[in-house]
Amino acid sequence: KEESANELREELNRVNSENKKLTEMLATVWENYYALHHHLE
Amino acid sequence: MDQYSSSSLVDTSLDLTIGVTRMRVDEDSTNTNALVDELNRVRAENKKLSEMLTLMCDNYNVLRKQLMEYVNKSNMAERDQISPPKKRKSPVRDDAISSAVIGGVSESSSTDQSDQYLCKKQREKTVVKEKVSRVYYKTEASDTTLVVKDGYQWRKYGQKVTRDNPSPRAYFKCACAPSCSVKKKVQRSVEDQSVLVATYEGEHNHPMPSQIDSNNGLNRYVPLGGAAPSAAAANSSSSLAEPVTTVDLTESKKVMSPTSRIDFPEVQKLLVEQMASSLTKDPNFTAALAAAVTGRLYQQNQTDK
Repeated sequence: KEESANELREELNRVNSENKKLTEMLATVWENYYALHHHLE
Repeated sequence: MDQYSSSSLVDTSLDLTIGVTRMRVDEDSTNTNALVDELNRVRAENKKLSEMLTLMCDNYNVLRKQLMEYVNKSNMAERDQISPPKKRKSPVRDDAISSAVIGGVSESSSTDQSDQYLCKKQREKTVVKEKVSRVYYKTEASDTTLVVKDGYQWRKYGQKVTRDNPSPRAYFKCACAPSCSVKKKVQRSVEDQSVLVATYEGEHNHPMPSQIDSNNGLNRYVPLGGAAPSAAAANSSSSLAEPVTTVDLTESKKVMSPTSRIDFPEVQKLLVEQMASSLTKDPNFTAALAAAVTGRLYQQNQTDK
């Protein structure tokens, strides 16, 4: 049980880190999209 | 003794550890469940973020493609407008297009730059047209040189024979070059070999030299309407067509050049007035005239005596 709890925590950390990266990428793409839209307007 | 012995077998301990073990198991299971729940929540969030990112990238690519098509269309339209007079793309337009693609400059700014470029080219053409003037000089038929005494000093830098004229064409540039960029082409007229045709390109940026050999000059020019090669006269000209000037000081007959024929008495009178005005302004001519008159008077006095 102790080992499975540790594995869960590691998996949770990994997914959290991935979420953080995805959020940053989404922010970058949104900024570019907004700039492009602004130029087209 | 049996009671004691039997009683000694009875477990008298409180067994306090049983409840603690059960609580520890419950706590572990609760933590595990919380971890699992948290993990599920984060995974769901991860999936949602991935979907949003995919959607955002798709939208961005679509928008970028639209912008590229829009820029290409505007470039094609500009090229259609500009291509007839100019086949080669100009670097100015290239810069405008590339900046529109890379920096996202709007189409209107690119059009403005191309318009400015066209206007600039038209202005340059106009300036070039204004600076060209043609002057006809009457010379002695026996004179085979292509020297035209127009008051400025020139350096000959070339001569060539053209297809349309048996007489060679001489090329001169102003003696003040490179500070003064005026050039001159001199060639005998096809119609009348005694007429020299001088074509001037540009305007002198300096006054006419004071030392002019005017006494023994075979030919002189008088500006008539169009631009003369002198700076002052050239500045006053605003005509786009090539000005034509005819001079005949060696003979009284008219110059037979078809482009320079002067038949009207008013024009002849004006020409004579301008010639007289030009000659009287020349101090060398005035001195020579005074000397000639004085010499004639002296001769008359000698003969009278």
